[in-house]
This record gives sequence, structure tokens and C-alpha cells, in this order.
Amino acid sequence: MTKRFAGAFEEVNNAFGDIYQKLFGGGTARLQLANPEDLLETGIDIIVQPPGKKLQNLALLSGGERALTVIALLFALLSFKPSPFCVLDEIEASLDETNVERFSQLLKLFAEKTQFIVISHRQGTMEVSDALYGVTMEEAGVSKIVSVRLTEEGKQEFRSA
Amino acid sequence: MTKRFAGAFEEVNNAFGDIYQKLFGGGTARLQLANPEDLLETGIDIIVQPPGKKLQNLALLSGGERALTVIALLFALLSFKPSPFCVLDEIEASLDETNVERFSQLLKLFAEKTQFIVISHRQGTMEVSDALYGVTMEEAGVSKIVSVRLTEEGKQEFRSA
Amino acid sequence: LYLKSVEIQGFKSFADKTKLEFGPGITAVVGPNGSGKSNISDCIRWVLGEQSAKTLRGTKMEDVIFAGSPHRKPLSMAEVSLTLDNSSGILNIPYQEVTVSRRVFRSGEAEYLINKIPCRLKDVQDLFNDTGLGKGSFAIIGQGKVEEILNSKPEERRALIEEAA
Amino acid sequence: LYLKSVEIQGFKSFADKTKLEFGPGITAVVGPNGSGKSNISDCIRWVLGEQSAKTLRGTKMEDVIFAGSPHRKPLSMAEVSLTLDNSSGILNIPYQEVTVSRRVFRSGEAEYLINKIPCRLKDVQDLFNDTGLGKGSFAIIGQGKVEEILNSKPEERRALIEEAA
Ligand SMILES: Nc1ncnc2c1ncn2[C@@H]1O[C@H](COP(=O)(O)OP(=O)(O)OP(=O)(O)O)[C@@H](O)[C@H]1O
Ligand SMILES: Nc1ncnc2c1ncn2[C@@H]1O[C@H](COP(=O)(O)OP(=O)(O)OP(=O)(O)O)[C@@H](O)[C@H]1O
Ligand SMILES: [Mg+2]
Ligand SMILES: [Mg+2]
Repeated sequence: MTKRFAGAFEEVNNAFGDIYQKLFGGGTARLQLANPEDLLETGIDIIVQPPGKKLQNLALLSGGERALTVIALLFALLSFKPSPFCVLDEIEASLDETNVERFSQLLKLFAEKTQFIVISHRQGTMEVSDALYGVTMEEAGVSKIVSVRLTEEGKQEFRSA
Repeated sequence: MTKRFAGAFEEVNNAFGDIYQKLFGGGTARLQLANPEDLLETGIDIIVQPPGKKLQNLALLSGGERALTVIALLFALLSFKPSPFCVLDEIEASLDETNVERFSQLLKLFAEKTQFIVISHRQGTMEVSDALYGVTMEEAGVSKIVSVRLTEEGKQEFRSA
Repeated sequence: LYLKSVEIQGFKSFADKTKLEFGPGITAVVGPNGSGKSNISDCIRWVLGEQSAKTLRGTKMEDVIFAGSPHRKPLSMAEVSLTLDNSSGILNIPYQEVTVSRRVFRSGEAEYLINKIPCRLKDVQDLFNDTGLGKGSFAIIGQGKVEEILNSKPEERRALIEEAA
Repeated sequence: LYLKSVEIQGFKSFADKTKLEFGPGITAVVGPNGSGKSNISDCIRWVLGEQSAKTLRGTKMEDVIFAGSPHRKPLSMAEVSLTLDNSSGILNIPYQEVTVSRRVFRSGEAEYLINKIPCRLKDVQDLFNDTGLGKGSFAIIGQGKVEEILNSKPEERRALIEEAA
């Protein structure tokens, strides 16, 4: 029971540190057991150091840095326990353009083994997609789906729809 | 004591309904006392109906609709208790382009009486600003300020910095 | 295991019959605020066996049935069908293609079907157990999930790993 | 009452002396994730008299002092000065222009000044009372505020109005 938890923790932790570096272009991150002696109940802390910055409590980091850290954790969990498909609902909302770019590259990498359905407003994410569905509400209160071809203008237009 | 609360509630509620309609281009919204008999302790519920939709619990609305509703409430509170200046930190992150446009028009209206300092990644918000400061970290871990002139390209470039 | 399509009728804002087909790789879903994107994510969660109305943003399960609009009456039933390619045999039932359907009625009655054969909710949940689509999987990352994890206590984060293990 | 400028030195990522000047209307602050935008908002909150380290994202007040970087040592003090145009006389002290400064040292010691005259925190808080910049005002809407209000209980929303009234 705790052996299984310890094994899972180890594996997720390694993936987390790895994916964090891909997303941040450097830096370090790891999970830490709050009470290593109490494997049955211990909570888990997140210790990170973005590139060029000091080791800090997650709380002092910026909105975007915090979101990117959690995205790394979610993908680490996904690599430990893969799903055949995965739905992501606007998880990159607080990221700036550079970080959306890095996120979309990570997505492409994971998409080799997993189908992704990504709800997004961000251009960078749309640019790595293989297919695009547009959701509209022409008739008030009723959703309708439109399949959209991925031309440059098409993506721009839909973003501002 | 409760007289003052009741008066404040009334005023904020009227402003809320009004600003909500400006931001949503229609629909209705009001605050409701959970326990009207208990003015000393009652909580406050938010009841909204976006244009073309049914009256619904705030929980069932979309991420963007919920954010826009709270933005209306914050501006209603601001109109009741004005500040000489107001700092807004990325409050329009979940809004689509159309809603950012409406938000920026509301901001311009309120900016006639209040100085605003708006931290934002959104083009629509930058377009209504009178001045722009760029924050960068050329040297790792050290913030530096750049004053940016508001040309079309300048804004595009900074967004993707 | 491979997602082929999702068919929606009467679920939340999807009053009309809607079919989404999925290929390999990344499918982006875009559109304005309130258009119905997260509702699609709710559909998938629901047909996989989600039992918490709160996770679906409602207070009771019947909240997922189309509640009406200015021009349309409320509907009496919501139905979602999810079709998977099972050539890998990961789902341990002898079909190449598996369609799981779920219905709910205003009365609160529910129906579940696997390849058109009526079954119980438990059968659906058992089907997806250990496939990366069951409870404790990360198949659906909802719109508030990142925020939720950031605000969570160390003990709650432990649960993420525990449920995965 | 009119904000003229904010001067920052040693506060969080602002290791070097930095001055921001403000005109009427809307000033936008832009830049990449982690560059320091919200830190500017923290500066203003702090110099107005914020006493909760948690609201400033730290655990103790000394967390706001520049903690160092790969090329720089930590600093021993943080200082922020806020300058306001008081020609309207809203701040009830006889100055056209009012500069409020706040300093904190590694030892935890703090200093407060109004137009270079040392004073106590209480004097700063009293100065801003009933000006729309004091406690319970909406002068600063932080990066998590919208989310916080959405997740709040009815009783917590009441507090918003109560504090404003
Ligand atoms: N049972 C229902 N019947 C009809 N409409 C519903 C029902 N439940 C929810 N809705 C509507 O669906 C809309 C929400 O859709 P959804 O959350 O999918 O939006 P979204 O496209 O994700 O938007 P955002 O970009 O803001 O997150 C709301 O306007 C809500 O009123
Ligand atoms: N005492 C300190 N000394 C040095 N750096 C600090 C200190 N406190 C916080 N920081 C750094 O400041 C950065 C956060 O800045 P801030 O929150 O202002 O970013 P931001 O520009 O708002 O980003 P975002 O767009 O992601 O919200 C973090 O990287 C953090 O490490
Ligand atoms: Mg959504
Ligand atoms: Mg920020």
C-alpha cells in the first residue's frame, strides 16, 4: 500500500522535474514529502526554482509561473498513468505567448501517444492542432458545432469570434 | 448599522444590474439577500440571466460568463465606494475578444473619474490605455521598467515578448 | 484504445443532435465565452460515469438536461454516446468498436447502454477501470483544475498520486 | 486625489531603484510571466499599509525584500514611496503633494514616513481612512480576486459590502 504510493511518488517526481525543465527552459522542480516518515498520511509540497531565480515557495511565484508548474505536474501524472485520450479545458489561460509556445511543443510530444481534445482561446495551441472544432451559439442558448479548416486567417477569425 | 448595510446593498445592487447589462450587451443580474429578515448576518446570492439564456445559478455559467459577472460586481462596488486610483491585475484573463472589447469600453467610462493601472496581456485592454509600461527581466531575477509608446506594432511586439 | 466520436443530444446547451468525430493527435475546440466548449468536456466526463453533480457544475443530475431557451422548450432527456476503437482489446469485452451511452430523464431515472445493450452504471464504471479513463485518471482536466491544485493543501495533493497509484 | 508616482527599491524583484510616473486615465502594465507586474501591485498595496504577509504572497513581511539572484546578493532593505497630488485636500494634512514611504529591514524593523517625517503605521492607515485607499476599499484588485469572489460563500460576499459601507 505505502510501497505502491512510494513507487508512484518516485516516478511522478522524476517526470515532474523533467517536464518542468522542458516547459521553463531550465530551472528545477521536485515534489517533497512533508513527513517522509509517515508514508501513509504525509502531504506533498512543491519545491521549485525557475531558471535564473532563487529557490522559492510556490506562493511567491507569478501567476503564470504557478500555472506552468501545475501544468508540468499534470503532465507528469499523465505520463505515470496514461489515458487513451485527454481533454484539457483552457489550462494555459495565464501563460504569456512564449510559455504557450513551450506548452504547445510539450503537447505535440505527448500527442504522439495520447489523443488530446484541447479547449483553448490561444493561438499557439491552435497552431499545433491537427483538427479544429468551432462552437457557436447562433441561436440563443443552443450550441452548434462547426468544423473549421486550419488556415492562418481561419484561426485568426475564430479567435476573435 | 443594518440601515447602512441596507443602503449600501441597495446602491451596489442597482449599479450591478446596470453595469452587467453594459458588459453583457443585455441580460439581467441582481444581488439577493439569502435571509432578508436577518440584515445583520445574511449572506448575499448572485442571480443572473445572460442575454438569450435562462435564469440560472452562477455555477452553471461558463468560465467567461462567471468572470464577467464578477467584474460587473467589482465595478459596482467601485462606483459605490470610489478610489482615486485603482490597480487591476489581469482580471480579464478568461474573457474572449468580444468581451474584452466590452470590458475595455467600461474601463474607459470609469477612467473619466478614476486613474487605472491595468496589468494585462490582452490587446483590447492595451488599446484603450493612455500610457504603457513594459516590465522585463533582462537580467535574471531583476525587474526593469521600460516606457513604451503606443504604436500598433509596439503593442503587438510587447504582447509576444 | 482510441476515441472515435461523441454524440450529444439534449445535454446542457446541446439541444440539437450533435456528433463530434476525433482523429489521432490534437483536436482544438474554440469559440466565444458561453458557447458550449466546457459543456463538451462535461459530456465526456458524464458518459464515462461521473456521479457528482457538483463536478458537472450543477446541484442535481437533472441539471444537465437542456433547460430551454427563449425559442425552445426544455427537453425531457439528455443523452451522450461515446464510441471507442477497441481493436487493442484494452476494454475487456469482445467488440472491436464499443459505444457507451448514458441517458437521464427529468424524473431522475437513468439508463446506461454498452453497444445498445442496457446495463447498470456499475458496468460502465467497471468497463473503464484501469484503462486510464476510470476514477482517479487524468483523462479530463477541467477549467478550474490548475487553480484548484494551486490552492490545495499538501494532503490534497497526496490524493492525486494516491488515486493514480 | 491623484496618483503621481511610485518609487521602488529592493522590493521583491525590483532590486534597482525604479520610478513609475502616472498620468490621468489608463496606464497599462505589460510583460512576460514572472517579469514583476504583480510585484508593482504588491508595492502599492504595501505602502498603503497592508499588514498581511499572505496577501503579499509571502509568509513573513521580510519576504518582500529582494532575496538575491544568480548575479546579485540579497538586499537588506525594501523601500517603496508613493506620491499623491493632494490639491483637493482630501488627505487631511496641509500639503499639496504627499509622499508616503515605507521601509522594512531583514531584522523585521519597519519605518514609515509622510513627506520625509517619520511616523507610525497607524498614521499612514489613518491618513488613507475614508479616502477610497484604506481598508475595505477596492483600490487594488489582485490577480486571484475574481476567482476568489466566484468561490466565496454568500457570507463572504456580504463582507465586501459591509467593509465598503
Ligand atoms: N441544462 C442546461 N440547459 C441549457 N443551457 C445550459 C445548461 N447548462 C448550462 N447551460 C449553458 O451553457 C453555457 C455554458 O457553456 P460552457 O461552460 O460550455 O461555455 P464555454 O464555451 O466553455 O465558455 P468559456 O469560454 O467562457 O469557458 C452557459 O451559458 C449555460 O447557461
Ligand atoms: N523577495 C523577492 N526577491 C526576489 N524576487 C522575488 C521576490 N519575491 C518574488 N520574487 C519574484 O518575482 C517574480 C514574480 O513576479 P510577478 O508576480 O510580479 O510576475 P508577473 O509579471 O505578475 O507575472 P504573471 O504574468 O505570470 O502574473 C517571481 O519570479 C518571484 O520569484
Ligand atoms: Mg469553458
Ligand atoms: Mg502577475
